[in-house]
Amino acid sequence: SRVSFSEAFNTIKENFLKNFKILFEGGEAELCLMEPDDLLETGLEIKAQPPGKRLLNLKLLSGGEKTLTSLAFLFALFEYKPSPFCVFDEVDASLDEANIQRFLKFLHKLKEKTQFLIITHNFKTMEEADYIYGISMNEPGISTIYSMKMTGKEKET
Amino acid sequence: SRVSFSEAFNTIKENFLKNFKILFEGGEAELCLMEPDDLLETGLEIKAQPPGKRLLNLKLLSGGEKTLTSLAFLFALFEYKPSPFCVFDEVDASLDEANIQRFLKFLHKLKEKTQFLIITHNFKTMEEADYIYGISMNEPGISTIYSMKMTGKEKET
Amino acid sequence: IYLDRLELHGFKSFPDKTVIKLHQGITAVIGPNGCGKSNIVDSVLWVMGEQKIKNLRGENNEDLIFNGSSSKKPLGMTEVGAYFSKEDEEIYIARRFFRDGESKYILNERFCRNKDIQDMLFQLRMGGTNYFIFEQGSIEKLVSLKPSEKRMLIEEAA
Amino acid sequence: IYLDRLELHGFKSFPDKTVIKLHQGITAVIGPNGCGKSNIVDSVLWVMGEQKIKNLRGENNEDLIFNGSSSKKPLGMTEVGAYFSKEDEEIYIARRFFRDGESKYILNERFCRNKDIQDMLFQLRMGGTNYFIFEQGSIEKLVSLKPSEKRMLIEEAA
Ligand SMILES: Nc1ncnc2c1ncn2[C@@H]1O[C@H](COP(=O)(O)OP(=O)(O)OP(=O)(O)O)[C@@H](O)[C@H]1O
Ligand SMILES: Nc1ncnc2c1ncn2[C@@H]1O[C@H](COP(=O)(O)OP(=O)(O)OP(=O)(O)O)[C@@H](O)[C@H]1O
Ligand SMILES: [Mg+2]
Ligand SMILES: [Mg+2]
Repeated sequence: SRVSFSEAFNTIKENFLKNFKILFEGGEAELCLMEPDDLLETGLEIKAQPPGKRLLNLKLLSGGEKTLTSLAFLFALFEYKPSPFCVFDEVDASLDEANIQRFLKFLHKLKEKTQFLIITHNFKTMEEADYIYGISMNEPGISTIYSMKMTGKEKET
Repeated sequence: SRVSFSEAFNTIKENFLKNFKILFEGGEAELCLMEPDDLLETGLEIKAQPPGKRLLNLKLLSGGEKTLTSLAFLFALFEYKPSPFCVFDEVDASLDEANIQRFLKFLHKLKEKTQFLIITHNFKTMEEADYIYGISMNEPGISTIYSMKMTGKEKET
Repeated sequence: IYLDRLELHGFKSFPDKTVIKLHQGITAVIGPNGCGKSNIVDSVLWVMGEQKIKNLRGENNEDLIFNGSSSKKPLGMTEVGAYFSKEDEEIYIARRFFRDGESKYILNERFCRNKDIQDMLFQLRMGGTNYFIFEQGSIEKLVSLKPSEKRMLIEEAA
Repeated sequence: IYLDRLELHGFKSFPDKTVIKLHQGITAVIGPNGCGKSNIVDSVLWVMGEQKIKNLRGENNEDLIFNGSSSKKPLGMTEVGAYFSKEDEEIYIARRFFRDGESKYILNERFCRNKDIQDMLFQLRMGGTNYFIFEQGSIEKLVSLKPSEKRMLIEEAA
């Protein structure tokens, strides 16, 4: 319906700008309607300007900057309507240490309403997890799962 | 010419299998001609079987396994005919610690004949480097380069 | 609503029945290259109804069935089950695929069609949730979705 | 033959003339997200003759020229130079692009066409070297090249 789309859009647009500024520590960004007069059909566009930089084609952003901009958008959606669960397969692979920390701070807030399943090779991400499963192939070609206890966060499977 | 193609192919094929076994600590792999009777036109195919697994479609390999298989092939080419230089932009992003070590051992051998320029966020890769440049954006939007001295490997720009 | 556990049986590199219990908060999955972590992600996409095998890194549907190892023979079928908890209720969905090409879909205690599972997921407000499953390398693509696709995300949230 | 140094001027996020001296062995480039590391990779591809702007993550050729920052105005042109050492000889190639769309190619001391640079690179046995420049995410694609493309790699080595 047109009313709820426009209400959702306005809140998510606001969330997106706020999240972008947190993840980039500044800068400007916008979620905008391509045809504001045609609310029923209009597409959406993202504009992103990291701090100190000029607004450029999104393609020119770096790998890490694209990931952060995507996360700002995704988290904006979650803050409006949390998804029950979310799966991330190595989203931290292209992020530097400082950006991983900012990413993890977001997860810390959002995890109250959303279950996160994160595949990772990164130790900081593992520290932030409430539970850790290890997958191994002790018998070649056969995956087995085992739970891992975390120091100070003893958990059972 | 047909003779040099077939000589190059046979050596590279042998190198590829040897490299694969080193990077995967075993397993089987093959670089094969799709039409062995048509040496002038035949295409090439790669088959890869990590240790203990059955031969499967390459697409089903994991991110890290695809990277390692690609590296086995690339290094096979370099061992036959070294490229003067090679640029890797975060190729280690999808590799686990153990595989990064195997990758770095290869670079250690190949760097005698090839200059490597490697963009990385990984500390083990940085330790293996002979020179390190840092890029920073102290002035927002403007990239500047500075050389970094390594302990025990003092270098100047 | 939350996902309580997944059961993988004969799915890709998981020949033996494997239960993955999920908890509130953040669950991390770790392990060396090639050990099967992304296969778990594929199993979630598949049980939620993914129809395009190339989105699961395969070429034929058979690629989803455990294809054997040096110590185990290939299997003839695969099954993935997911248990959801909603207030006091438990909802079970499962999907099976056989080497002869037959597919089965299960909702709670009975066989059903894929459509019935999709309808149930929509009721649970998890329709179109594939947007919230990000395989390796796919998170960056969120910003480069077509304008109409980005709009869809807002519509689903509304 | 080896690459002695690169000079970037006005290229993407490098407005000031920046010299990157390369050494024998392994040179690592590090820095936070977005600081300009991959832009250096783009500059190597570009000076070696890359014609498709989308392979450099751009949409228009102008995307390669420094577009300004909060403290500096956009520039009107970009230039990337590469110095190669071959035994006692130094070989210089450079490429310029202007906002009005004009391109210049330079080989040693004189202007030339892109074709002359490509011929020189082939002579130095660095033709088709783009295969050995792997941008972010592209190494995995080596195994999924078409059979005819994989063949090309063997032919170039032969
Ligand atoms: N049908 C199948 N039968 C048996 N093994 C399979 C099947 N499909 C995929 N595999 C195996 O699963 C492995 C890939 O697993 P997966 O992609 O989950 O790895 P991963 O843990 O995500 O690794 P990475 O850290 O490199 O991303 C491959 O080695 C492949 O051989
Ligand atoms: N023509 C241009 N003028 C000014 N800045 C530009 C231009 N083209 C690209 N940039 C900037 O360069 C930055 C991206 O740089 P680059 O891709 O090299 O980052 P990176 O160091 O590789 O980061 P990551 O570690 O995330 O991959 C973007 O922020 C973009 O704004
Ligand atoms: Mg994976
Ligand atoms: Mg980069």
